[in-house]
Amino acid sequence: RSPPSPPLTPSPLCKPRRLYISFSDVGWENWIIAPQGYLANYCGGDCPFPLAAELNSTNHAVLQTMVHSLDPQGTPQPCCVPVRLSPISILYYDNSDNVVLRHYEDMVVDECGCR
Amino acid sequence: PGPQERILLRSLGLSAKPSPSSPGPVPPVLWRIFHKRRTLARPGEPQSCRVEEFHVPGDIVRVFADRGRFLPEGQPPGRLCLRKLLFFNLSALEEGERLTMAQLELRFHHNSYQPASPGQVLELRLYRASPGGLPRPGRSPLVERSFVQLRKSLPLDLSAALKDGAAPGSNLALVLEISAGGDGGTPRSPCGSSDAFAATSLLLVTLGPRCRAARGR
Repeated sequence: RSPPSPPLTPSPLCKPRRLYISFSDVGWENWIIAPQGYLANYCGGDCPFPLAAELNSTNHAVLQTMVHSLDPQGTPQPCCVPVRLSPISILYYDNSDNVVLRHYEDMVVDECGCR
Repeated sequence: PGPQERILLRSLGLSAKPSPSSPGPVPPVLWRIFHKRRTLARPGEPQSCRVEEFHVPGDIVRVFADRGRFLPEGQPPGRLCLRKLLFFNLSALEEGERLTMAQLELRFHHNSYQPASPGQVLELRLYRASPGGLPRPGRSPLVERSFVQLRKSLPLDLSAALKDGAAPGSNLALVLEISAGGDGGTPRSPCGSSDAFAATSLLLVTLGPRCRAARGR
């Protein structure tokens, strides 16, 4: 019999984590027409030695994890940061009641990596 | 509003939190662009600083409502169906935005706004106006078109008229004239149903400072 599956613990490794931004939570629903909120996400988790390939890391980050494993006090682990983001469009009323459709870059975290 | 809100508003290109007083309906064209972008699997870089629907560069699309008033009919009496000052408050445009497209939309109640008798045409002229609402003397019209029938919605491209991408200052004043032309003689009411005129709006596409910097790179 296979051992009972370990309780699902969130992976400690660097990866995108869910973050929903609700404009109505910040009281912006009267001027933002759409969307009323969106999934922005964020990057969280460790970049441990040895850095796994899927952690989308640079050679420098591999070196840094190695040095960190030898000298944890002296050199920190690499950081878990967004490496690919996408834009969103927001439809809103401006101060003169005009309707504006504006495109904003880098608003959604699609992919994280160790840098 | 805390400092966080101000910082977030500024990152969205807004100097203050908008507080619309009498927001109107959202123009269908903006909904179409908005929904199309949401369904795009992976909006790549090209879409970011380009409005594919109009095939122009740009990352900000605004629709301005007309704040003008109807003007007394001038000459020639009886042939003028409509004379209106179109006034658009463009103060929302930010420093450094470059205009890439300007489209005026005239909307009429009836599906077609036609002259009273066959053989007649409707002539539409659009002039640059002084803020007081009078066509600048001696200036040729920005747009001059003849129609046998006016449809419910009539887009007029003003991009060429607003040259070199400079936004026309803090406001734009135009005089719209629709008159009955053609061989009409002097029929009773040359304009057909002159209450057909509904509203006007101005759609501007601009390239914001961030996109301009990205394109420069």
